[in-house]
Amino acid sequence: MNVFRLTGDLSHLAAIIILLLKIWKSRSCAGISGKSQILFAVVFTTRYLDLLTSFISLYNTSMKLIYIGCAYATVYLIYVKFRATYDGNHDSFRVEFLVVPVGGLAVLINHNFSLMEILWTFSIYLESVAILPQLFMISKTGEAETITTHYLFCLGLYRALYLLNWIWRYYFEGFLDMIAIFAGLVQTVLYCDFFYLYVTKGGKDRKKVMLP
Amino acid sequence: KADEAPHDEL
Repeated sequence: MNVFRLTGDLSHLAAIIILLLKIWKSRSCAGISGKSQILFAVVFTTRYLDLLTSFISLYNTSMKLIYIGCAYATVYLIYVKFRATYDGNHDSFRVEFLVVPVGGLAVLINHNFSLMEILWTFSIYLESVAILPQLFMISKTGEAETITTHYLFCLGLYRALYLLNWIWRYYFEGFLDMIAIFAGLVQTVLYCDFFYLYVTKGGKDRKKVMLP
Repeated sequence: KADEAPHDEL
């Protein structure tokens, strides 16, 4: 555990909590892509199956449980509790265009051809592109609420911090996981356009961030 | 090596 890994995890946790609280407090999931949230729930479920097979640390287990719990709670709020506020017409990204290629890639390129390992790889690849329905939705409506941009910033920052964590681990531990690094790079690059807008349009008078 | 160790990251 190094400082980049820890701040990355906390940034990830902050993103998840921000989104959950935003929906809960405003009693609305307007502007939030339910499809992205379902993909994140799938990501956590397929990645954290090792909860059943191996114990790494109390920190590891509790964070996994929190991530999974929050992911399903978010999906529940969007599709059940506040379903009336869900903007399904603008959430029109075709997720099969992500899930099918990512599934194929996970079967082809993995560390070990076993079910658990393929599902782990699938989750890593899927996570890297799972935000696309959300970004697509924002570009379609042309705007995002400020709190939604904070969510996206924390979520993007988390994988960027993980990149620094992997550089650290390579130098100090000789640890190298090319699948995670490659997917992490893709994931971070997808946020770059958003990062730029978030920083340049930031400020006290900001109400909304427009995406091209 | 990554393919032998459990995945200790989130």
